[in-house]
Amino acid sequence: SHTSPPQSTGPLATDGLARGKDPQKSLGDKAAALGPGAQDMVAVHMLRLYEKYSRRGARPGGGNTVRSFRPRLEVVNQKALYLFNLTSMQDSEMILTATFHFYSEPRWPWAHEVPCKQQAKNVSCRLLPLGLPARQHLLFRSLSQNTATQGLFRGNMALVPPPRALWQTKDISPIVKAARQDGELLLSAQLDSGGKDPGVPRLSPHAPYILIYANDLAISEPNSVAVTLQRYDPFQAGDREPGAAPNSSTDPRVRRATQATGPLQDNELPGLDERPAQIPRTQHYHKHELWPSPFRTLKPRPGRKDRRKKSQDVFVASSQVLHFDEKTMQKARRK
Amino acid sequence: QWDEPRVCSRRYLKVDFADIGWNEWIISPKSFDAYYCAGACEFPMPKIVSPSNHATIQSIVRAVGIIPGIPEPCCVPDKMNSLGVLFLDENRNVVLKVYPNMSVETCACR
Repeated sequence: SHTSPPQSTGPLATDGLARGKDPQKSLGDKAAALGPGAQDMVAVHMLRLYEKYSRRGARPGGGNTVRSFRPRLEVVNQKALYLFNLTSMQDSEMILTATFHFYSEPRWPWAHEVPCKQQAKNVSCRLLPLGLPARQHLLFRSLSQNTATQGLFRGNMALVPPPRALWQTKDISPIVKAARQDGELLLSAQLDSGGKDPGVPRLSPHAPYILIYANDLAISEPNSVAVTLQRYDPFQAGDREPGAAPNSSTDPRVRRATQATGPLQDNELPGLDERPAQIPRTQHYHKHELWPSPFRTLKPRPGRKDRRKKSQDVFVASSQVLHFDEKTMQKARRK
Repeated sequence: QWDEPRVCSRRYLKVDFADIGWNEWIISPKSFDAYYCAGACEFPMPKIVSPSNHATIQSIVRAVGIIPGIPEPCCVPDKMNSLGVLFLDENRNVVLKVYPNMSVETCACR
């Protein structure tokens, strides 16, 4: 369903978040698992996606990666500007879909419905043009990390405020794809309602967020799990400067390869190679001591008489061991 | 694991991300059943270890012993399953990735 997300439905609808008797309570429980500071809708949404796609064979939106992005709130002319830093996307991640999720609050005329009913004879109230909700506009701009400009205009979406507060989703795939192509991975979103927004906006649990569904082409490569999840070099743990980020290295992949040279590159046990120049060891092993000679196992079976003789030899050899053991035991008992 | 079979087979291994120090950024799962493969791929290899044709030939060559130093085929994962991991990226954003080949379903001599 995420390859073509519905235009005006929230995560509750798209991912079945509304299931259950008290969805808000269960969502809160889920979000609590993420720890303090992360108990917002994006965390809950990601947890739901995780549950959905943890089932065997399921692929998120046809890919293998979903990235969420929380915004940084900036206030420009008393209006909220949500700034998304998309730079953590990897080059190997092919964007399939990008969705913008935002909490939409009801606006006039619904917000003024009660006062109007109370003052039914009020002329100004009667003159209000009922059924014409104020249009809002969602404006997207992109900019690169190194520029201080206002950013390149990427899109304008007209919104009709809903009758009641709810989360909505907008497909912003073309916007994100174009911004990425141009290397402008800072994306700003602004909800423009025409007039001045009341008060100074603050980042709340209802802050918008972006989900990007992608197919990471590098995930099938060897060691891909370490590229994203290995964040420290176990051999240099003590060398890191205090306060440095765990993965402040420019190369996110930790190189753990050992100095594999010579015999370690093949399947031979060390010391098996008979060429002395390549065996930098003081102790030399003879092949027959380590590998039982296949000739011995495959040579023609000895006759019954020979076998009996051999088994006697083996018995003698083993009986010596037993005799020794018995002697030791007797000694021990005496002691 | 003395009661484990000597022949190549899948053995139980539960990996706790806390044990390898990844729990700080991995949200879920906290642990998973990874399993591992161990055991001998001795000549003659039974069908149960599903040897590849190459492994069968290698096993025979080793048993014949004409070419010295040829080891037994290796007991390695054959079918594997993916694992979805929910984690925090460098910017503390929540990411879901489905990693392939994270847990062993079957083992084989290869």
